[in-house]
Order: sequence, then structure tokens, then C-alpha cells
Amino acid sequence: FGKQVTLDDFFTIN
Amino acid sequence: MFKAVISEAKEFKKIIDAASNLLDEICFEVSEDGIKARAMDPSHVALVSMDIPKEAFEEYEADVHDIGIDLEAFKKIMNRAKAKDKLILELDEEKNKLNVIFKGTARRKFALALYDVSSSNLQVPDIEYPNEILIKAGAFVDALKDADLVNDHVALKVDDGKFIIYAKGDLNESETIFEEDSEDIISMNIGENARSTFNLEYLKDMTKAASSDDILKICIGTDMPVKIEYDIGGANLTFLLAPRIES
Repeated sequence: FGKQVTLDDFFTIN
Repeated sequence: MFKAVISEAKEFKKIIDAASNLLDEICFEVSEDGIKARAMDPSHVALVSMDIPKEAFEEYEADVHDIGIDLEAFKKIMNRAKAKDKLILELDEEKNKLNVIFKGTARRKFALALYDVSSSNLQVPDIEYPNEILIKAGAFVDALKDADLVNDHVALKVDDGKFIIYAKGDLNESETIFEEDSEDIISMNIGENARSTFNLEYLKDMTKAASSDDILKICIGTDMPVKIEYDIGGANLTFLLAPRIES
């Protein structure tokens, strides 16, 4: 089921 | 100044519960329009956004303030709310406290220490999703409970016009299929087949504050963060959760 990624991998949030 | 009166303390408790499942602290950005807060959990896997417009309050008066709160402490105080209590939130600028007042048969006041949590200026990213599903919260939460029996993560899928919640463990599998004409589905706006896998515990936390008849808006794509949005007592809660991705 793969590896947990973070929201930072999808967009720059400040 | 900041003073807000909420007619049902229990409704506000749900909002604080939802946020405190994911965050340790939060900065309420209050202004004359209402209260908003946006924050990511410490691991940056989840984002919580809440908007409580002034119309959601019985009375509301505020200038611009950032009010940093320890959510665990706030949650414990909100747990003391009784069913018919009104809630008054009041900033004491001199003592640097947030007064949390329950007004029922008696007036009970807590003074909550403010934290130096600066506002994050986070925005919920404007992502375009191929699929948007409006579903009764109770039905979705039930599907998560089924998945929880077999694994600690779950796939949210759109396949052939159906919304599917699927989990697979070493031995066992669970699957809930919602078709467009299901009583639990309000609407399905399907653009393409999709599949993303998520940590189940986060999804459970994000949906914990919703009552079973509340409507969740769930936006999903393939290997994309899921967006879950719902309203509680005139407040809007939006959550983003990053997926697990096959390496």
C-alpha cells in the first residue's frame, strides 16, 4: 500500500 | 475586542473535537467577519481549515486578533459543556486569556491561557479534482469501520461510476460500493476512474465531528490528497489528507 507522503509533496504551503 | 455568543455550546465542541484530533494548537484569526483557522498537523500529512462566519453566532463582535490556543486544554474545557449551555467566548486582552463561559442554570467561567501561535496564513490549495461525491457522513464512516477490520489504511476509488471504499489486509478484504442511486449518495460528479490510498486513522479523525445525517463532500483523484468538507452549525470544516503512494 506504499509510503505515506506529505502535503508538501503536492503544493507549496508557505 | 472579541466577544462571541454561541447558542449551542455542544455544536462548537464538535468543531474543537475535530481539530484537536489532528492538531496540538491552533490560531483563531478573528475579524469582524467571523473566525477562521488553518493549520497542518505536525507531520504535514493533514490540513485542517475552519471557517465560522459571524452569522453562525447568536452575537458577534470583534476587531482583528490572532488568538493562539492549546487545543487539548480547550477540548477538556469544552467537554464540560452541558446540553443546553450557551457558550460565550471573550478575549481578555489585559490578562492575555480567552474567557470560555458556559451559561446554563449557572454561569461557569474558564480563563484559558493564550499561546504565542502566529497565524499561519495557510490557504487551502485550489486543486482541481476529477471526482466529487456528496455522501451521508454515517454511510462513509460505516465503510471506514468495515475497512478498519482488515487494515490500517484504505483505498478510496472511483470505478465505472461507483464510489468504492476498499481495504486489503494480509488475509482479509473489505469493500463498500456506493452506486449513484444509493440512498446514501446525494450526488456524484464523476470525471474519471481514480484511486488513492489513505491512513484510516486520519480519515476517522477527520469525520469524527460529523453527525450521521451530515453531508460530506469528498473530492478524490489518483494518488492525490483527498479533500473532505462538511458544515456543522453554520461553520465550514475542510480537511486535506495526503495519500500513501506506491514507491
